[in-house]
Amino acid sequence: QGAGAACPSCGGPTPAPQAERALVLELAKQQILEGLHLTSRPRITHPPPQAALARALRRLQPGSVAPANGEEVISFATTTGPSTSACSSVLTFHLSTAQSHHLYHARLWLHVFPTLPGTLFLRIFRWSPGSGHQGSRTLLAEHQTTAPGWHALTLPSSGLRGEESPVLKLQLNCRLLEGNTTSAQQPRQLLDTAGDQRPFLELKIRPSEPGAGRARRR
Amino acid sequence: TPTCEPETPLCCRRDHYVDFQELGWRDWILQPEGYQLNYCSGQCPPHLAGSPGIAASFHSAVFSLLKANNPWPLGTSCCVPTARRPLSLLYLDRDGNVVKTDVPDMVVEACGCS
Repeated sequence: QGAGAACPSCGGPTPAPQAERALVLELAKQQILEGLHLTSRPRITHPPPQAALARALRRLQPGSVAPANGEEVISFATTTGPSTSACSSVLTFHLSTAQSHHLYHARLWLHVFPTLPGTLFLRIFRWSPGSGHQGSRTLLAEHQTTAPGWHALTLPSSGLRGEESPVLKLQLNCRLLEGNTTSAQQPRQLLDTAGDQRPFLELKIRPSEPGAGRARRR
Repeated sequence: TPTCEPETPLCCRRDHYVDFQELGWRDWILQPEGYQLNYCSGQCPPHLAGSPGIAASFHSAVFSLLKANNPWPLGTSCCVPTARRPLSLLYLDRDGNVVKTDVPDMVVEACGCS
């Protein structure tokens, strides 16, 4: 590292430690962006709240390795629809990075309030804005539970693929059952759709173009 | 592979730990806090050409001696990574989604002469 020392590889002058450090940091930025196939670092306009983030990461298998040659994505819902009841909310997810990949596993995590007074019957629809004002919806999953807390509903990945838009809309439809019939009085809040326990999607994706996996593995 | 000491002229692995805080990237890279950015540097004289660093066996030692005694070295040899491992990253993408991925061949673990 002395002033007269020559670089052992190229014979040029060895850079001073500060210059070498600056070079290493620049190299690290390039290496990380290249490894993530990004041209620049992402500008996070809507970071998820820390509490929701911490809770979601705890939910995923602790210490699980990312799927070989693939990625795991957690996407938090933003909720639209009547605030009166979460049971007819539309959950909106922004999945631009997952769009160019092949989705092969999807689970929707929902938090049922502890005050659940009976049996909750839940249906999840995919809502697609059609040509008309109404749009169309496709049933993805049904679920029945009497337990409050977190529930992971597996969704058919085929039902989530296909649209050109990077925005995915899921419509919740839930009601209370008494025996097998719908209960007369429907409590206001059954699902937590906005707080730290907001719903989130857990996806597993891999590169979609054939052979990409081999190239990356190589 | 020897880790480079200042006076090591021969092929070795130069270790650098990069903290993402130092890059100003801790707002979008959630885990880990940093990573080892190592690279290979140093000379590869003829008798070291083709030697895989610490993995040298008796065969490659003899092979190196034969080469060292050969007055016409066959072209130049370079100090290159001979073993690398992936880096598991957890980061926020531009939509605020959390992405967990393994970036292959990110960390150089050993160097050797090509």
